[in-house]
Amino acid sequence: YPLHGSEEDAGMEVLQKYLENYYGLEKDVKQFTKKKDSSPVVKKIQEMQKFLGLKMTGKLDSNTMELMHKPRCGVPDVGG
Amino acid sequence: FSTFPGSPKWRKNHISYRIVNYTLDLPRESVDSAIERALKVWEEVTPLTFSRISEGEADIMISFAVEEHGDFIPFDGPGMVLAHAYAPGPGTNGDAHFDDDERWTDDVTGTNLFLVAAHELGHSLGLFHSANAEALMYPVYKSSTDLARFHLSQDDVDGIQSLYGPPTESPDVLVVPTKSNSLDPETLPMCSSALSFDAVSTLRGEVLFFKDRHFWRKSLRTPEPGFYLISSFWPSLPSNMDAAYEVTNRDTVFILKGNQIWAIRGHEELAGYPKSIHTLGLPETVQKIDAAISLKDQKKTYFFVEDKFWRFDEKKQSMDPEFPRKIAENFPGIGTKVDAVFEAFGFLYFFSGSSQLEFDPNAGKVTHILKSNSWFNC
Repeated sequence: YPLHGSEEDAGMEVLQKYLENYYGLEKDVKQFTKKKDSSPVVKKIQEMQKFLGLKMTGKLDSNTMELMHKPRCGVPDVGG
Repeated sequence: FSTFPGSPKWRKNHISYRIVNYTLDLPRESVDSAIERALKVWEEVTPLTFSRISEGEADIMISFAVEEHGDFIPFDGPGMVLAHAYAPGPGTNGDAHFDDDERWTDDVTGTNLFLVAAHELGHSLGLFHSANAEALMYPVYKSSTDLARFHLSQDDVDGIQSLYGPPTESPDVLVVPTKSNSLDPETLPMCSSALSFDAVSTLRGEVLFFKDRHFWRKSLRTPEPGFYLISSFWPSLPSNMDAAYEVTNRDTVFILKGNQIWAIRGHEELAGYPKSIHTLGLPETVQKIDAAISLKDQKKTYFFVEDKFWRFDEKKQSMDPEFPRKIAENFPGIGTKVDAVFEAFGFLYFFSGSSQLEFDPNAGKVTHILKSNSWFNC
């Protein structure tokens, strides 16, 4: 379901943290929410979605949000 | 599958581990057993062997912690990150940390320690995360995993064998079946009317039904029994055992196969076993026990062999005189092919093939004839 308003902001915050912790997104990317449609961030999102076996929408859809909230291992999925 | 960048791995096949501290969520021996079983998962498909040390620096240091715990990668409270581990190497490398804000359990009602430990120890051995959703090394925890049928996926086996090769004694690459056929081909499903048992014993208020390499564990609290590999609890116990019985006041279950007897206490395998059954005072002519049961009130243990039985005095630790006696004379209605026997609710339940006879010791007669798997809520 499409996210609205503060719910979207909260979702974007979780997404940014997830990409930073597990997919090597540079930490503290400023105004991540504004940049969510820029190609580097879309690429990152798609990389995550591909790794986790999700549809590669490049967007914060509900399946992606649901999987990001599942318990998991703290080791990154890509990178060192 | 993938390995850590640079494929770090242990340059030796014998690796030490230490359980530095414990979660309060589980009894200590459950934690010990979960870690041991998690290591065994990898041991079975590689040349690696593991030994536990209780002090000093081990290759793999296993600990439970909350939030900031010294490695600048703090845990995050309940949920989300459950644990993390480091690639092989000195110091913190190779170690596995578990978030003690989780509720650790030995079933799937909480976070299953065995499952998470098997995953984290995959990291400790050099595996990185896998994008294969069926793999143990997939990063997201799967609470729906059927523990009774747990096995590594082919992706996990390929991954760990890319680092260490197959087990040394197997002539060719060991492939763990990816279909859930962890049941032996000849082990029938739980509700098959033809199911029979090798041995049945109580254990701390539960009942264990042994069959080939597995056992069903029946607790009065749950309608469905759990199904486990014997070796996942007691690695040195034999499969296809002949008999088993619990001596309650010693908190010990004895397992019999051929002319040998083993002893276990909870998860622990007691030292000094197996021993010969003849140390109990059975004659040399007896080379195999069909079934056995120890009656707490009498402090006597009965060994059934073909059409006869012996009786052992647990207090005196010696066989009673004037035995063997005929089973038919003392247990009318019980035939000569007893597979297993256990006591519940004051009755003795004798198993023979797919049938079970409920025997009332006070009335001295068989009161019911049941299917052997009548305890399984089929």
